[in-house]
Formats: sequence, C-alpha cells, structure tokens
Amino acid sequence: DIAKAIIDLAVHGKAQNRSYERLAVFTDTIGPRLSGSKNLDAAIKYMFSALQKDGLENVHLEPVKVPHWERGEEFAMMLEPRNHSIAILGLGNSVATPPEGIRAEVLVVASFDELHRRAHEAKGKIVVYNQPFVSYGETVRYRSLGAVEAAKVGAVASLIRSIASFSIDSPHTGWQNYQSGVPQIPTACISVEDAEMMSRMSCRGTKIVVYLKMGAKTYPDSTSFNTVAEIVGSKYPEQIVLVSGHLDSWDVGQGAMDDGGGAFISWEALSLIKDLGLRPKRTLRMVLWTGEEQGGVGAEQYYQLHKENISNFDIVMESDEGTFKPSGLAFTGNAKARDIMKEIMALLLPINVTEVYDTADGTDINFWMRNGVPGASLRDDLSKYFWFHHSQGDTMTVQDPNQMNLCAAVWTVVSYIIADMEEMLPR
Amino acid sequence: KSLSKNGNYPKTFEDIKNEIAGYY
Repeated sequence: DIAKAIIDLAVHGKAQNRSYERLAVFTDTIGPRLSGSKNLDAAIKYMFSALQKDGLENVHLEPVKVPHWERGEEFAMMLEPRNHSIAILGLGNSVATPPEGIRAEVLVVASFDELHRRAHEAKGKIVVYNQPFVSYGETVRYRSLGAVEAAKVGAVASLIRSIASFSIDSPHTGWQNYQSGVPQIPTACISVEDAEMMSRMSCRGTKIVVYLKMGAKTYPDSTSFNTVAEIVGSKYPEQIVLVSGHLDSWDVGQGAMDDGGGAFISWEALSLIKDLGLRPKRTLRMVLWTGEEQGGVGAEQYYQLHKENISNFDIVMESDEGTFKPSGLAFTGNAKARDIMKEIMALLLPINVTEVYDTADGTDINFWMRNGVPGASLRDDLSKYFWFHHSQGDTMTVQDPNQMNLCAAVWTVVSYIIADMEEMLPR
Repeated sequence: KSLSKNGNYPKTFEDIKNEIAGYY
C-alpha cells in the first residue's frame, strides 16, 4: 500500500499543500535569487537550515564557482517616429552601454537569415529581432546568439523579442553568450508588443530611432553552493536515486515557477517518505542546484566531482518545467528500463498521472544522462509556462497548491520505488 | 551490488512487474 499511502498523504492528508506553503514562505522571504547575488546566498542558508530542521540526513553544501552578473539601471525610449517608452530587461551577461547611452536607428529583422541578407544595412544600428515564437527550444537561440550575430554585421546593440508564447507587454530575460573575437554589444529583451510594432513600422518604411541605456556589471565568479539532503538507504546506501530542482532564479519576479516549484516538490519527496517512516534500500538524495540559469554551472561541477561514482547512480530526476497539472514523466533510458518505468507509473492511476514520454529533459541532469544514467523529468501542463518564464510574472500567484500536491505525489512515488526496488534500473 | 558488473539483468520482467505491483 506504499504508493497509495504516499498519494493519500500528499494529496488528501496532513501534507497536502505543504510544498506550496513552504514555497510561499521561501519566495516571499527571499525573493529572486540570481547567481552571485546576496539573495541566492540567503536562499541557500535558509534551505540548509530548513532541511536540517526537517530532520533530513547528511544535509550539506557543496561549493561551486558561479557567474556574477548584475543588472544596472535600464532604460529604452523610441525617439522616432514618436516618443514611446520601451519596456526592456537586459539579458544576463550583457555589457553596459556607454554612460551616455546609445542613440541609433533601428533595423528590424524576423530571423537570422534576414539579418544576414540585410547585413549591409546593419552597421551602426540597433538590431531588433522580431522572430516568431515557435517553441522555446527553437526560438531561444535568438536570445542566446542575437547579440553575437548582430555584432558580426556591425550593429551597436540588439533588442530581442522576448521568448514568450503570450504577452501583456512583459519583457522576459535570460542568459546570452558572447563569442571570442566578436565585439560585445549591449543586448536586452523587449516585449512581443514592441517588437511587433517596430516591425510594422519598419515594413511601412518608417524610420525608427531608439535611445538605449543599460548599466550592467560583470564581476569575478563568486562562491555558491549546491544544497544536498538525503534519506540514507537501508541496504545499498552507496547507490543513489537523485531528485532535484534548481534554487537559483532570475532577478525578476520570485522564481516561484522557475524553479521554486521543482526544488520544493523535491524537498517534499524526502519529507513525505520521512513522514511515512519509510527508508528505501538505496539512498534518496535531493540536490538543489545553483547557477542553473547560467547554463547548469552548479550541476556541471557536481558532475565533475561525483562522476567517478557514476555506476552507483540509479536514476537522476529533475523538475524544471513547471509544477502545474502533471501528466506523467519524460524518461531517458533503454527499453527495459522504460518498461519498468511504465509499471511504476501505473501505480499513479488513482491520480491519473501515468504517461511515460520520450526523452527526459533537464539542464542539470543532462551531464549524467549523456553518460548512460537513466533520467526522468516531470511533465505537466506547460500551456502557460512561457507566459511567465524569466519575467516579473514568475511569482507565487501562478502556482496552484493542488497541482503541486499531485506533482509531489508523482515525484515521491517514482523516486521511492526506484530507490527501494531490489535492483537498479538496467542501462 | 544489485546490478552485476557486466550489466546483465538477472530478473525477468515478470518478476519486476510483480515487485512493483507490491507497492500498490
């Protein structure tokens, strides 16, 4: 009756809404948690203390060097054809503008192909990308490479339509990368509305002039920590079932959705198992990653530190795509392991979350999966996820306690059973 | 260790199914 007991406790029993309530206190107290910030330090201290108070085992911090970039004062104004205040959010790792700002004519393009075709028009201009949202995975390259591609053709700055599937004039930030040998130009995201408006103006042949001022600063890498807690296995304590989410977030909103929800259902999995007095045969280890938003920085260092033990990692699980209404798990592993996952997911029939999809996804677990460790990621209703992602809208208001209960039940049943089965998943 | 060094997986799938069913 263990699966039923976990579901009952998480969804109907004393623990219902606990992950939501814990997350609300955490996010309301700490706020956003950008890599290198004092807020992130406070978040890690908070969690270290909370996990100890919860009675979990081997609570400890593992040091990591993470990027330290800070947003400064940001301001953008359309000057021609009319005065219009443009909502912007500088992109992570962007350089600042000169103190006096940049005033330049705009070149609007809808794709990198169009930019390359019109390269001769770009010199000295601010390139505005108005790429359509296809999917996050496909469209996000405009955010990560937009500044580099614009700089290659002589632009002085780039403004990139937010990677968002819906907008109420909200800019959405994110990390971007420069390339060695290519000039570093300031880059920021703008709202879908402003990108489309400038595109319409441009199509009509209207000259657009924008003034941009950004005060970003990049500091030397700073020390942060992956936060770890365990329930030590009773029979094979050296073997690990890893559940995870990331504790860092962007510096806007509260990071409640990305990835507070994933971090707190991972904590909830260990709490539920402890509350039920269960101890699986293998060690159930929770890792709250740091520096995920800068490209899985904490997770990569964790992998380098622990990879010699890779044969003892049974499965790596990460929830980093929301904790809305769950439908199942995405799984990476061989056919035999997938069949086992399907059997385990059948235990979640009482809450109708039984699907096993192809290919787990998670920046922080990819290092392990690439090297043969089975992996799983939570699948939930993503329909509104990119409305809020990396924006001021990522707050507790988008979270739903009942949906988090269901996510916690899935996360706990799956991780517990894999940790308690007599044999590791085949690989 | 529950996973043998050569990666063989000694249990049949039917055994594993029954084991998992025990968690209902």
